[in-house]
Amino acid sequence: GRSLAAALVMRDALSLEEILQLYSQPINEEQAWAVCYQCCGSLRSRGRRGESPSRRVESPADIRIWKDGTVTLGDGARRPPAEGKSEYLHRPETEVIESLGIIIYKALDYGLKENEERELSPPLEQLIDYMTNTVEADGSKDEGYEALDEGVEEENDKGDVEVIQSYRDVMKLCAAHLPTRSDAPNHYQAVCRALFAETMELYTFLARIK
Amino acid sequence: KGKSLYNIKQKHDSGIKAKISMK
Repeated sequence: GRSLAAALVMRDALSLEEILQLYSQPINEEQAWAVCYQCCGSLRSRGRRGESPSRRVESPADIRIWKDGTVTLGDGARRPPAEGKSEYLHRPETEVIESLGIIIYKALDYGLKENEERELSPPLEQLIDYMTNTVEADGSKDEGYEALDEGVEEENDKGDVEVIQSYRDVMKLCAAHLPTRSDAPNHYQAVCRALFAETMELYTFLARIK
Repeated sequence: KGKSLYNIKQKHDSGIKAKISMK
């Protein structure tokens, strides 16, 4: 048990799947908001650094929560691309957002029976509804080359998002969920940091008992 | 199982769970 506990302490990231399995219960709503915000934030900056295009989120194993509270799309269970279908085709943002919304909903629904449904707060249900019903950007709102420092948390930005077309739109909706939008980056990073820390604590505790 | 921190209701055909399960 001690060596496993020691090995765990070395970990600096956990997948959402590991978190769900460990607690064997769904994530809470604030964690859902936070993972959406942080994941879209890293996808957005990744796109601007011209890194390899992101893929659809296929399972909670693809979502990694890091010790510092950042959230990335990892390789999950690295599967070879299906025959003829290149896994590395650039996926439009809307497709990645839709897949993220589905996985986040499933994380909120984790452990519930097929005929049971969790009552979500209207704003979170709306976020997930918008994420899973995205509309292909018509190019006029090209997300890729927006100014890096254009924050999503401007207070005077009253343009409420009605339709999601970009990672930035998701982040704006998540920021609008807070009393002060400008708190979004720190707040959501803190929520994810705590999620990682609490899970590691439980992991280590269970390993010691084993 | 302890009391859950969220309310559970009957799944609704027009609810978000039904919509997402069709995706």
